Amino acid sequence: STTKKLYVVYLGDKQHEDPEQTTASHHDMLTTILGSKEEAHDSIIYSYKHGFSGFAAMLTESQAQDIAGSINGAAELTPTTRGVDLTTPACFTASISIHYAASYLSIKPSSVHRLH
Amino acid sequence: TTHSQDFLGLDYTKPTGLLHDAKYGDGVIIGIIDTGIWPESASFSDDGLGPVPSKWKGTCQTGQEFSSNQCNRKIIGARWYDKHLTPKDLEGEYRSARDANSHGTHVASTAAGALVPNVSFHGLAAGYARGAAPHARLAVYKACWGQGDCSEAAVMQAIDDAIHDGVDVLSLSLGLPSSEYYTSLHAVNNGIAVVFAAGNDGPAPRTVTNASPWVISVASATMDRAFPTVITLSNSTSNFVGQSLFYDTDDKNYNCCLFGTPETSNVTLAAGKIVLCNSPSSVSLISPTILPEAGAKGIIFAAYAFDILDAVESCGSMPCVLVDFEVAQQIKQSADENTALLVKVTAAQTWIGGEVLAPKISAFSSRGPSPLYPEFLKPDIAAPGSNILAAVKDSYKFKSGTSMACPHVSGVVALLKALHPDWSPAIIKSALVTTASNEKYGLPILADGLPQKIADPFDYGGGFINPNRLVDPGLAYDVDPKDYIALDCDSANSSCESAYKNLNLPSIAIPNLKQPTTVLRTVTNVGQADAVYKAVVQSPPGVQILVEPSILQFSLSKKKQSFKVTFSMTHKFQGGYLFGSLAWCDGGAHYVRIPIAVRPVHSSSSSFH
Repeated sequence: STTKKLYVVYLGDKQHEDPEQTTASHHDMLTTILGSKEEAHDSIIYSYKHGFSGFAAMLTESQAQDIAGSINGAAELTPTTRGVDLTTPACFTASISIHYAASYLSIKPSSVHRLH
Repeated sequence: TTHSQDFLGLDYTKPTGLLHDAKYGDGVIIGIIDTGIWPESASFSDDGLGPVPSKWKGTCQTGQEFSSNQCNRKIIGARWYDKHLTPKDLEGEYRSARDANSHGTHVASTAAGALVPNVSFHGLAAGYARGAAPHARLAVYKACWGQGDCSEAAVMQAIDDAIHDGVDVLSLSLGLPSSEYYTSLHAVNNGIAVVFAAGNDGPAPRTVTNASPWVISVASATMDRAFPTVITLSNSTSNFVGQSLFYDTDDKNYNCCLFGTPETSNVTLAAGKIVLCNSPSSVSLISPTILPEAGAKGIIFAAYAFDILDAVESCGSMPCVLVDFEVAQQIKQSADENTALLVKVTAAQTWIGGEVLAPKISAFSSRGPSPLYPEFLKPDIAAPGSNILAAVKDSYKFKSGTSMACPHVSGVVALLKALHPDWSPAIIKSALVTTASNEKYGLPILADGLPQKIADPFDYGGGFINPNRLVDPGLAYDVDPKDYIALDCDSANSSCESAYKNLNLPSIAIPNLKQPTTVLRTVTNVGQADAVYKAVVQSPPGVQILVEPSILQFSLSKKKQSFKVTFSMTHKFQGGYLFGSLAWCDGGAHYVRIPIAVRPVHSSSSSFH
């Protein structure tokens, strides 16, 4: 599918003291997956660079799977993505064990939370 | 907030106590991730406040109807996150930190609103509105838009920015079942206390959300304020009393009554009548719009709890009264006997203190255990969240929810931060839990629900927040942030089980007690150096608890002491949770109590669980 939706990529502790370098590393990662700097620039929505590293980007499902593959070498995916189609309904996540994700690299669709 | 802060014991004029000693929270920065803020509200006046704290590194982001001069010494920063939104999402919204929804303004004014006199809702709940920490500063992060949709991606950006900006406390009145903000751990690792609303899916068990062990999860409770509304029937000399926010002082008689639920009533017959409704299972589901449109003159709801009166606020000048089932039955009986029965509803009044048993845990407040992490007892603490009058645009309105309870705790945490800037988020949480109240006037705190019952730790964690005891908790259960990382382990591994059960939290939860189990804890003396504490155990029925050592002796050189708690079953139990507590008592002012929840499991067969 070419339909894009918002994904959140969590990359754990920041690797650089300079936030701009952290953001640049996010762009590099996306450029590798998407094939061009322009497309990476257009896809990225938010860049997490102060307290932790990660980004939110508009991606197709196959692009998200590619990112999952690229970060899978460093750590396992979160249960949301581990062995599960990324489009799996949210109800599935409740039935599987969850790890604490403090040092856990992951990619998952951005969910919508509600006010309480 | 015209009463809730007083109910917490935060007396504004008293020359002692947490509020005074903490200088009303001055110098502490509370980050609010919500729907933005209405900067012109009197609650955000910066009169009397000193300069912006020097540690602040944030910004005041300008936007639609929000210029940089709308930040001041109260609202010291504002950011907004709209990059993920479509033009349709932005309909009716401000492309700025300005709050179109009003939830964020309500929450911010509850946490850190300035003192505002002469506040009421049409004369009801009159008084001074104020936040729990009225001199604390606000950093606003608008990540929720429209009717209250908060994109996880935007909330994460707000958390990341808050870490950069130098906030001391983060307050999040949002969430989603089966979803946790793990990145909040990075905030905690940066010394930020993170406070979350526990959710509004109660009173069913296993509904609590935002249950990560490093955050403070807040349940909602009522306070000792009611809005009695007298109902008089034409054929009776006796009056019935319900509760409402009805404010029309013109006494009128209405034809009584059409019976049904708001959904099933034959609306065409409602014209000109009072409608007597069996409310749905949760009063939050009441939608009093159809009947007024059909010409109904009023609604009387039979309800089992009065903890969301704002659900009928939209009735406006039409009387919408909540009554208990006994009153509803008597009105129905009278109407059955007299088809020409008239009903008179008198405007609500405000009752405060004494006459209303409080606090009670709100029926809607989500209950433990956490479906994701039953190893950690949640929620942590309860605070006022029912019928809270706080800022909405240029006015003040009632709202109810754990959203409203959360900023009360955030404000109190800000006060504690002002008093003890060196305390870790874990010590702050420990102080909240171990000093919380479980009773009032010698009576146990109750929990609204079906049925109403004595509250247990899955309703309120340690209990109802008690700010003035927080100042000096005696002992604290501190956590090295590295211990949270150790939770990131393979659950099949025994070291993982050990990391879970020995995480130094101010609570113990054992979801599967099959054999004698020992749990380790360490307490840090944050009080007088030379102190001796003795263990006081309240065992769950059928469970034996052994504490070793049972006496802890502290000195100037010995500030930390570890102890073991061993649980074993005295009988073969199966299934449900049982509750108890462990307290360390120094024979004086300190009674450092933590809640315990144990589920004995005799058979390993899941069908018995």
